[in-house]
Amino acid sequence: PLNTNTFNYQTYHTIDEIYNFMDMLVAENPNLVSKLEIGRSTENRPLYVLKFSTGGTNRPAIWIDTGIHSREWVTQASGVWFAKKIVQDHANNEGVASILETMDIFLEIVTNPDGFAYTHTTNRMWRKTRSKNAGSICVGVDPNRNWDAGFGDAGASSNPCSETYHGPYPNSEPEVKSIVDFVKSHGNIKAFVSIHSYSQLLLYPYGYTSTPAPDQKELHEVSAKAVAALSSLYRTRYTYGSIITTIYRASGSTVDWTYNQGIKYSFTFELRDTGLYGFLLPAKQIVPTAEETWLALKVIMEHTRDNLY
Amino acid sequence: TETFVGHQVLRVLPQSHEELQKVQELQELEHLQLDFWLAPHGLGRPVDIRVPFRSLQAVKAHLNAQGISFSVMIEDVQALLDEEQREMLRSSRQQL
Repeated sequence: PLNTNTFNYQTYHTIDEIYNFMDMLVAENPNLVSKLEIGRSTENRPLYVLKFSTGGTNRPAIWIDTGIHSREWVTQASGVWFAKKIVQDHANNEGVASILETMDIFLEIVTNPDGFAYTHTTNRMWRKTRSKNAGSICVGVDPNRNWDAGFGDAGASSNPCSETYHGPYPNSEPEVKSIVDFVKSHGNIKAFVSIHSYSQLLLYPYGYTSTPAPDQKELHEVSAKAVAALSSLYRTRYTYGSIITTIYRASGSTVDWTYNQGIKYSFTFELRDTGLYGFLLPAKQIVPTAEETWLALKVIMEHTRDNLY
Repeated sequence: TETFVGHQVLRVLPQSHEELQKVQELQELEHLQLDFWLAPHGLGRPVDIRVPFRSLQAVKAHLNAQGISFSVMIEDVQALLDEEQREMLRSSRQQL
């Protein structure tokens, strides 16, 4: 594609096409978008984060990541659409433009590049990272069980052949460690949203304990507003609540760690499928999925902006 | 490239704690090579399982024997993957 206007948002793309898109977006918007490399994956692929900023220094920020589970293709595709939407809103002085006046947005679209490349070349069903496990023929760690929050407790597997294998120790995966280091070094992230698919859920901490999060009431209220906004577009039905009460016990998960770091507005999305395709959501549903999710993200971002802590 | 010809995705709806338990036990049977797309997480909540062709008969027989209701959500995973690839190819050709 010649530019991000001719880029096709209604199809799935390879990792190279997504990286090319990111470079085009940066080149077209040098005063708003920059590309950071926060680390390297197990197979030495760069971990790129797009930064959207209108200036300032170390402003309060919002983090969004997609694709930490590589087979959840609608999430990376939605991340590409989100990136363009942020630029369009800023250009049209609408939507998130007001948020960008006082906050930065960080967006990591391909959070598990090794796994994502593997889904394109070898196994479309691959979910984990591609790290080798000493003493096992099985490869990969579940990057959503590898965080230092209830790590190794019930709600993850110690079996390297399991899809929910937590890894040999917390942050063993460079894809996870890079985000941990970035969050700690930035120190001013106020909202953290990690996007998965599928089953149409909006979740907040905790997953590793049934103890309610101290901010549970507020998180539940924000979730209700966000889900109402999401459903208003195409009537897609979502459920919301804490991880452990809404789906199951899950230990070592991303948003439990970010919440324990003091990032109050920590959420996980499980995007569509509306019940027929699972991870194999047809490409024609990418844009509607991204559009409805964006409405929920905006609620979370606006609430964060209006309730800085 | 791994292919998934004949793999099906079964959607199981456990209606009792006993049924939920039986479905959870399937997760331990590694030889069946089951891939839980949606893990068991509560009564009446769908459990989606990708079942390799060679395990299909055993799994369906097991579920039937236990009286656990299920439906076939995806008849043939590979057919959907082929369509996904065709669509990507179509799109990149259009782009060119």
